Amino acid sequence: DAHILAIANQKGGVGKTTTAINLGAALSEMGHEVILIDLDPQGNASTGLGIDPKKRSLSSFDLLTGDVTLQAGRCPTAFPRLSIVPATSDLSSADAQLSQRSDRLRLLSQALRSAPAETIILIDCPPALGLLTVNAMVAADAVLVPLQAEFYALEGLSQLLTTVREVRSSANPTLRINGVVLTMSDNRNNLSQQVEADARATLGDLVYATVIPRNVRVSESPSHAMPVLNYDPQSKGSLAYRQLAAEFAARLKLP
Amino acid sequence: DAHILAIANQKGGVGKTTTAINLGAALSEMGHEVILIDLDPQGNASTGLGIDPKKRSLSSFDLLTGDVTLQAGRCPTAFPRLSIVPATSDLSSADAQLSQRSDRLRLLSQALRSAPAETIILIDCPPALGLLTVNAMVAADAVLVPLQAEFYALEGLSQLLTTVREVRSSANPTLRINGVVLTMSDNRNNLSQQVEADARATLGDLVYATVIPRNVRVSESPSHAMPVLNYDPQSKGSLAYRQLAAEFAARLKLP
Ligand SMILES: Nc1ncnc2c1ncn2[C@@H]1O[C@H](COP(=O)(O)OP(=O)(O)OP(=O)(O)O)[C@@H](O)[C@H]1O
Ligand SMILES: Nc1ncnc2c1ncn2[C@@H]1O[C@H](COP(=O)(O)OP(=O)(O)OP(=O)(O)O)[C@@H](O)[C@H]1O
Ligand SMILES: [Mg+2]
Ligand SMILES: [Mg+2]
Repeated sequence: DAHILAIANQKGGVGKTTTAINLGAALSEMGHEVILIDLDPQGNASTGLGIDPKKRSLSSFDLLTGDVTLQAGRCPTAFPRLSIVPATSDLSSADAQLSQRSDRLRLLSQALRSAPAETIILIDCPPALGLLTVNAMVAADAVLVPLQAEFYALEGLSQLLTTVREVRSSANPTLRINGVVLTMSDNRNNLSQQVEADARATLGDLVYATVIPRNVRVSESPSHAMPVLNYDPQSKGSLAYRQLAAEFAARLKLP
Repeated sequence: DAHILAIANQKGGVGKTTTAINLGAALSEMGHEVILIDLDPQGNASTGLGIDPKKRSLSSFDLLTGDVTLQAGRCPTAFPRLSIVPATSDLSSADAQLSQRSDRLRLLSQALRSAPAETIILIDCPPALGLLTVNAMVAADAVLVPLQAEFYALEGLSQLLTTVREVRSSANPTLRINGVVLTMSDNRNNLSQQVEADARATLGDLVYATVIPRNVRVSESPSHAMPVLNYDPQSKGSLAYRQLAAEFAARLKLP
């Protein structure tokens, strides 16, 4: 079987896309085959990996409607073993177009059935708990939650965990939380340390030991259409995402 | 008439809530009467102004359903002339519950008809272009767009402007863009300067002269349940939001 993770948090700007790209890149660097699914109508993950918006003839929207298979929809990137099913703005009408279908929650799950064994699939979700994110949770084995080391971060967590429980009791009984990863942590300021202490006290071992620091090289890398691991391999951001990938692989007991 | 602004951008974490709270506080400090409408199911603006989640018996969801008037729904805050209609997680079912109504796009507009003249209403939108944000755009005179000085910022702008045009041609013919305000700008790094130059080249005078700097006091202030203007009145963040308020008042030709 493939390993399918939904990278989700309805709080905006917490590092979902950045984690999808850079955790994906670090895992493919370790030798794993990784497919990203860009499920955000803004298409940031697709742009951050250099997929030209004009060249996204097949997209994740087509995956949902069943018009295209995973194999046909995945685009290679410039990085070995890392491919992506890109997003277009068609996705923003997914709610309106697909919400009348009886299988509206299982659309992505059906499309990912054909995923090759041992492939790691990372689904980048939009900042909402609507149809797209629920599709990702129904399709996934587990949810990885990026949590920005800022005050508002913990406020949305209970709604997110409620949604996970609802999906588990209705459409995906084996859904669990893979973990929570602290992002954009600035150890010079108290706030980050307080949020980290709060998160570890509340969520315990769910929180990854690896903390991703705020690092300007991370935010510069998408403008060069590459993961930070390629843009600046020795940066603090690259080292942290490699460490996260190792910890992630251990949690999944990957070979 | 009241002045109604939707603070919107579907890109997450760009400073919508922070701008609603602090621009609101700066305008009320200047003597204007300000009502915030928290239209985000996460309720960050409500929490950032100290409204206890357990005490939000009347909420912006009730405003949409017509169960409560603006006067009844607005809560005072600890800050003179600044009140808020708080948000609860009920809002997250707004799409499901309200999308069958024929007047589903005008719900907020109808509720705000009773707003007192010369009041400034700032609507904090969630990071999506769904029913809630469209309701805000239909109710508003104009849209204020916070734009984070980061690479992905400009990518979503064309979708946002398309949505504004669509709302103008269908439900609100007088809707315009009040302006674009650069947030979390770090003048130590190139990226911020590049995004600012890009934004001014593309959008010209729409972009406010005032740029909000990244300032840790801004991100600390919601954990003290107050605007940064009260938390640290002489901080760079406070000075910038006061300057923004002055420029905003000039654009609206406020007395
Ligand atoms: N570790 C980091 N250091 C510095 N900047 C970062 C870091 N991680 C992310 N960023 C920047 O922060 C911004 C938000 O990150 P990102 O877009 O990945 O969040 P998101 O959760 O995917 O946002 P959305 O909710 O809009 O989908 C981006 O401009 C990104 O480049
Ligand atoms: N000028 C600033 N300096 C430092 N931190 C800031 C600044 N403005 C906002 N922040 C912080 O950045 C984070 C994102 O800001 P905010 O929550 O206001 O964005 P938003 O657009 O409302 O997010 P969402 O899309 O989730 O609604 C918050 O933790 C906030 O405290
Ligand atoms: Mg994203
Ligand atoms: Mg917000």
